[in-house]
Amino acid sequence: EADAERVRELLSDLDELHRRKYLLTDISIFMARWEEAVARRANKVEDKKGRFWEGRFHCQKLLDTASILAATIYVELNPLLANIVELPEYSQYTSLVKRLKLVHLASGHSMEHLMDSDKLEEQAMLKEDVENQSSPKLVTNVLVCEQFLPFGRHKYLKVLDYVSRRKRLGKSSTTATAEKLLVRLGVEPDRWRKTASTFEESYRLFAGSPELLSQTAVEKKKRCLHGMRTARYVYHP
Amino acid sequence: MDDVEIAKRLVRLY
Repeated sequence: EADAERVRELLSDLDELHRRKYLLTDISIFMARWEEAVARRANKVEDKKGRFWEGRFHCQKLLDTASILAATIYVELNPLLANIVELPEYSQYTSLVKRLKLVHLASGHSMEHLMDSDKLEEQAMLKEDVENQSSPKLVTNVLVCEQFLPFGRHKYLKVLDYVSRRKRLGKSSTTATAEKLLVRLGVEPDRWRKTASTFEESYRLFAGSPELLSQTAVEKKKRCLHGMRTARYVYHP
Repeated sequence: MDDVEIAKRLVRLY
């Protein structure tokens, strides 16, 4: 329940009340306030004090495409790895479901088809041009943030599939497509795949190739950065 | 939503 005294206080100055309400129409401000409120309550429940976020959230700077891809897939597969869902596409709060909807709308076919058929990928790619002219409104936010990777959503989904169920896929075309793309990004596919499921432990503050990590270390005047061992193992020399 | 409800929600959020 809201503290009655603070409610009264707010109601005594209606201009201030409406100013605060108006501020929340900015999505960034709303998210910041909301997360802060959630974190405060979580701190209270877990009886934590001191620093506000208490290590519950932290930033990782992603230095190249391979690390952006690994981090994105790590987030998308999080509910699966935590055993909250049986299949990644069942996750309620990841962008994956929206991406799949886009593919679905673009190709006019169901998800099962997409995951298993090569012909469909070609068809869908042909249709991608058409789709660009009439973007489905339903999933516009994903459309906006989709261009952060230098390849299309079909390849992205293949890589995601490759990470999430490699064993079952065996030597399929999905494996071939994903591996080819990953090699192009400068990583050893099978080794990279493991970091996509353990991303937070694999790297700390910075993630990327050994060269980029060394460069960052020099810039930050650090001798070495956590994650260098992983990077040397994952990236092609 | 009336002002009282808005105030309550703001207090809960902040």
